[in-house]
Amino acid sequence: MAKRIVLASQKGGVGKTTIALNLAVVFAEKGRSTILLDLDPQGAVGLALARDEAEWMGVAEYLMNKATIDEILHQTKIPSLTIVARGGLDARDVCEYEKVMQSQGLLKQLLDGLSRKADYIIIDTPSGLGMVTRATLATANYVIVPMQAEHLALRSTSQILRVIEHVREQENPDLELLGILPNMVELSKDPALNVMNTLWSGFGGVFDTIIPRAEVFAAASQIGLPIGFLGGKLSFEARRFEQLASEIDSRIEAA
Amino acid sequence: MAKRIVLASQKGGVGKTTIALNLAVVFAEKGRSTILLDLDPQGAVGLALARDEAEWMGVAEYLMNKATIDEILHQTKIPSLTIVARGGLDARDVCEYEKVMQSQGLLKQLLDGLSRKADYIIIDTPSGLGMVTRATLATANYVIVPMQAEHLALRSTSQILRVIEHVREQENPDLELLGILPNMVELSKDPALNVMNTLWSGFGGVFDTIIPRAEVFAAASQIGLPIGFLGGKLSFEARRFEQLASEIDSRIEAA
Ligand SMILES: Nc1ncnc2c1ncn2[C@@H]1O[C@H](COP(=O)(O)OP(=O)(O)OP(=O)(O)O)[C@@H](O)[C@H]1O
Ligand SMILES: Nc1ncnc2c1ncn2[C@@H]1O[C@H](COP(=O)(O)OP(=O)(O)OP(=O)(O)O)[C@@H](O)[C@H]1O
Ligand SMILES: [Mg+2]
Ligand SMILES: [Mg+2]
Repeated sequence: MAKRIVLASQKGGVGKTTIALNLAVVFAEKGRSTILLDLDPQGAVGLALARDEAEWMGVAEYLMNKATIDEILHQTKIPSLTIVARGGLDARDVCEYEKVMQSQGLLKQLLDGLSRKADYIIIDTPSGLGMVTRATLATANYVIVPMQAEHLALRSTSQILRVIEHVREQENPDLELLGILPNMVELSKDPALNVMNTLWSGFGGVFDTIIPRAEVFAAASQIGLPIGFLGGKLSFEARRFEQLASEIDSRIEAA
Repeated sequence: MAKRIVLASQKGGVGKTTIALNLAVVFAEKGRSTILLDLDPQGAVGLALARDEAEWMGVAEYLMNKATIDEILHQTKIPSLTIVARGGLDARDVCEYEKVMQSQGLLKQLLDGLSRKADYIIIDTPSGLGMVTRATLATANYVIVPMQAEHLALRSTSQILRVIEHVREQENPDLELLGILPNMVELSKDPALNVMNTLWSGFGGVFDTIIPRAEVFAAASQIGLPIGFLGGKLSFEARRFEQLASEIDSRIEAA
């Protein structure tokens, strides 16, 4: 059964999608069979990668009973990496999608089906603490909360930590917070990092690996590719994600 | 009756809250009675401004029938500016909040009540195209869509334009798209700006005023204040928002 790792945040634009994409690439390149699953109705993962062809079938078709698990799994150029995209969802139907996800039955069924197909499922979610995020937390094993190292982000992050704790107590005792991941860090000596480390020290605290603000991540998003796909000359940033992957491994082991 | 101007986007972290805050300050400083209304369950507006005191009562209390319109209006240091914050909403109750907003009755009632109290209501929303955003668009007069000038943002923006058009046709013919607002622009010659101008030219197209990426905006968020509150030495950035306000005026007049 796969390990289900969710990227979640209340704040928008903190890097959930960017991190999910790059993490999935790194796990797959280590030879682990990995699925990158996009549960965000925004559908950034599939849009980025399926750009030049008709949109892939994905979660939306599965929820509408128009596709099977096998029909929504898309092989990538990396042998161990498959993608399950959002699929065809009209922007006007997002409310419908939210309601279906909220009832959770189909979501659990989807995740159980995917869990037999890989060792890791990396799950991207919409920002906010609404029903899609709640439903996902209720069915996941592990959660990572990316955040920007800035004062106002502290409050937003403590709110999602509260929700994670609540989900653990009420619905899903198996859910483990792997940690808070500083992203888009501009100064390694940022005072906010100290604050974060103090607030959330210890297991489930802040990751030692921090992801710097770097043009290459934004650039990769521009052309819709994770940095892993961009090839050799990005080994520094790519190594940062490898470092993150090992840290995730040890936290999973300790959990 | 007030003009209701919504800041909306599918993409997270594009600057809805930052722009709503600064725009409200600029309108108020021109002497127009303005309400800044925070409909995002994230509650960034109230959290930023009410930081050192118990959280203000706001939308949440109104929806639960625990406060009247007058009890949720908070006077700021700027005479013409009052704030209606999210109010006390536990992070675990965001799903509930979403459901109440979806039924729209109470939201319409809230907006009708506030519309008698001011000339402008600047409305902040959560990111995404879910029920809170849809309900808000159904009850608003004008909408501004901030976006970052980058390739992948184009798709996200055209999705929300589709939803706006749908709401106009199906629920709210009075809704006018004032325009798309480039925010966090780093290069005034960014090729993405040209693409945006081409895609969405003409009324309801891209604003001529663009908001540059500037430390001061992030810094203002850090201490939880709009740049208008930061005083004299920010006249360059503040003037950018005055320019935006005049452009909004002419677009409203032309609408
Ligand atoms: N470390 C980084 N350095 C530079 N840019 C980054 C970094 N991480 C993310 N970005 C950029 O920041 C923007 C937001 O990132 P992303 O879309 O991954 O966030 P998100 O949390 O998924 O947003 P949403 O709330 O819309 O789902 C994107 O333009 C992305 O390319
Ligand atoms: N023009 C700008 N220059 C520099 N930083 C900016 C600018 N506009 C916004 N920011 C910063 O970018 C971050 C995101 O902005 P903001 O919170 O206003 O976006 P949002 O769309 O409201 O996000 P959410 O989707 O979470 O509601 C904040 O840290 C803010 O301070
Ligand atoms: Mg995302
Ligand atoms: Mg906001």
